[in-house]
Parts: sequence; C-alpha cells; structure tokens
Amino acid sequence: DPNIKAGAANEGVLANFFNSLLSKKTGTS
Amino acid sequence: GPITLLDKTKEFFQTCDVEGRGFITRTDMRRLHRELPLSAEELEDVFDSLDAQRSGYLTLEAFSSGFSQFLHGRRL
Repeated sequence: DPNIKAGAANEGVLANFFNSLLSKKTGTS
Repeated sequence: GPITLLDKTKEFFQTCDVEGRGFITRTDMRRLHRELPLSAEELEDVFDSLDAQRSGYLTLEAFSSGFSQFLHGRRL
C-alpha cells in the first residue's frame, strides 16, 4: 500500500525536522 | 521558570512563522532551509505531513499536533 509507505517516510521527515528545531534551540537559556 | 511543552511548541511555531501572521505557508517552510539542515524539498514534505487537511497553511494547532505525534513516537 503506497499510503502506508508514504506515512512512514513522513514520520522520518518530521522526526528530522523536529530534531533539527530541538538541537537549534538547545542551550539558549 | 520551567519550560513547558506549550512554550516549546510556540517557540518552534514562531521560528517557522517568520512574519508573525499566526499561520505557516509552504513558502515560509521552504525558507527554513537557511536555518535548518534540511533541503527546501524536505521542508515541503514536512509541510505536507503537517497539513493533513490540505488547507495550504499550518495553524499552531496543526503544528502542535504534529509535534506531539513526533514526541509520542520517540517515547515509544
């Protein structure tokens, strides 16, 4: 099912995105 | 004081909502490739993943929904 594959790919890309935001903002207090 | 998840979500949302309009467009998202180690194409994929309703813009609600799904997935 291509939809399931797309969902898995989206999880990866979202994880990449949010991890980048988290590391960008780390240690700014 | 303590940083809450909501604070963090709002902070990230504002990073994307450069013009402070209260929503994020596909163009806003593409621009983030200058700040984040992702290509404009990857950022478009992120936008499409978060814009589940295909509305063409992301509200804080849609954004925080995606963020909490990400955090939930990490914990599991």
